[in-house]
Amino acid sequence: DPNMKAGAANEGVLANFFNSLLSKKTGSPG
Amino acid sequence: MENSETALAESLIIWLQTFNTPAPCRTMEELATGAAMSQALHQIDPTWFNEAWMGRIKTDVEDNWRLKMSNLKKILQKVVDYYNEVLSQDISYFPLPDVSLVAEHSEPVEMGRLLQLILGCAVRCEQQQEYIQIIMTMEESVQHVVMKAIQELMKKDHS
Repeated sequence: DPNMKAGAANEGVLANFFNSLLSKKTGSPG
Repeated sequence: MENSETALAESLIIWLQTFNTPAPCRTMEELATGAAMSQALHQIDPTWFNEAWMGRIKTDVEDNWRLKMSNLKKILQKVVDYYNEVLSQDISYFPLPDVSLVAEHSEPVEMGRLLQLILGCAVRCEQQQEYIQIIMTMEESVQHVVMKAIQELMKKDHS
């Protein structure tokens, strides 16, 4: 099912993005 | 459904609701008072968005757009200072929202810009993990808008 495939791919993109944000640890003020 | 210009504000309202603020934030009009936004910011960084600052935000503004504008100006200024002084991020490239349009008309595009800046504070503050994990539990369509909003904010992060 192409819709399911697209959904899974989208989910992967989102998970990758937010996980990379989590590992970035950018918020360490002064 | 909604167009892409209002999608930002509509998704970020859903995100802001995860803070369970004492002030209501179900509609653009409720958000336009600034009360819920200031309470969310206080949760994000209670040291920067402290009690003294919270005390300057009026919670009983009703339909008085001048009072709303006064609140929103204080919020925008404090958020911009947070980027500059706490996060050390230059956001001069980012189009700042016209808070008068938010105060007078609850204008969704400008509202979206303001919420976007608040989102950026949440995902870069000390408790960023907590906020990012909450976002990851949200509906996929909301996550997608949130991701785009963060990407836009970080576009010139390296500069």
